[in-house]
Parts: sequence; C-alpha cells; structure tokens
Amino acid sequence: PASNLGLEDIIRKALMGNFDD
Amino acid sequence: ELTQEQMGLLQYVMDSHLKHRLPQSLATRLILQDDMGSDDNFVFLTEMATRHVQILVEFTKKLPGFQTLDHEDQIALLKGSAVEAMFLRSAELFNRKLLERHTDILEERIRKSGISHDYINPMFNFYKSVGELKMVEEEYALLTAVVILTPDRQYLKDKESVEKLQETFLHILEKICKRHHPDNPQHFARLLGRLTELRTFSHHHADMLMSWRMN
Repeated sequence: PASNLGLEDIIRKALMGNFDD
Repeated sequence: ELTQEQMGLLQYVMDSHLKHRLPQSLATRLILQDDMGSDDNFVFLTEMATRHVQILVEFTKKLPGFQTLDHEDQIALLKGSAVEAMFLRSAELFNRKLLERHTDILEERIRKSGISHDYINPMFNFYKSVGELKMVEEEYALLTAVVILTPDRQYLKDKESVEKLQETFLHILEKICKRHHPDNPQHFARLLGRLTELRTFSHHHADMLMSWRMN
C-alpha cells in the first residue's frame, strides 16, 4: 500500500513510470 | 513583454500544470465524504498525498531542462521540494473558485483529522495569505517550478545548472507579476516571500506527521 512507501520510493517509481492514466 | 522563447516556455509549463493537477473528483471526495473514522481518514489522506507526489513528478518531468539533469539530482530536487510544492498546490486548490463553497467543510474536516492545531493553524493562515495575493494560474505554475528548481537542496550535486533553470522561470514569473498586477510593484517580492513561509512547513512536516500518528 502507498502508506508504506517512503517519499523517495514514490518519487523514484513516478520518475520511471507514467501515472497519466 | 515576454520574449518569444519565454512565451514558449510559459505555454509549456501551463499545459503541464493544467494537465497534472489533483483531480477535482478526488478533492470533492475528500470534502463531501461522510464522516470517516480516524484510521480511514489517515489512509485516505496518505493516498491523497501519494497521488499529489505522483502528479507533481509528472509535472516536473515536463519542465523544460529538468530531464537534462543528472538522475540523482532530479530525485534530490523532488525530495527536497515535494512538501513545499504540495502545500503550494493545496493553497491553490483551497483558493480555487470551484471550491469556495466547500472550504469551510474542508477546513473543519482537516481540523478534526487529529493533526495538532499547532500545525494546522499556520497552514490555514498560509492558504489565506496566498489567497489574498489573488494569484493567477500562471503564477501558481511558475512558482511551483521555482520551488522545485531550488538550487540549495540537500544532496544536489550540480547546483549551477539548477540555478540557471530556476532563473529562467523567475524572469518569466517577474514579468507575469507585472502584467497581472501592474498597480502592485511589490507583488513579485511578496510571492517570493511566501516561499520562505513554505520552507518552514517543510521543516515542520515530519513533526506534524509524527504528532498525527501519535494521536
């Protein structure tokens, strides 16, 4: 779940992926 | 007047700003949902914050020049600015006309969230002081870019490149301020003053989360 991810993890994943959808 | 190049950059930033914003549906869900338990509220606000960061990253990826920076520097910039940018975007959302009739409910919900009022009061004061500036969307978009491209973030290696990028957006922002607030020569300086206030939120954010968890 998102609540278990740290800020840096969220940023790294978002930089690699695409959340437009 | 903006130069041709500045106009192009502004258009690019605005397109990205308008495309990558917190969906209205999510904001409405937060405001109008029936009373949630404090655990539900915590999970919901955590999801909302995560979504905020994801949208912010999408916006940042499209800032002209950002992709040319070193990958670890990109992370340092985002990590250093995410909380500040989130508060700035929340201020925009709070002051957006569409939400005007809901702001009292939103304020009440956040006040009841279990977060200490020592943290909540300065946050609402900030939202209201930003609201008094009557910022146009271009100013919110450019100020967000300026926040993200702050050259003195921790762990940033190539400060010079970031400084150059930030200056590009600061110059456009200054011109936009003069265009939209011709009777207020202090307007640009006031916007920059809000950035100092934003920094204090960033410092207090970890304490705020801790106090919320404890409650």
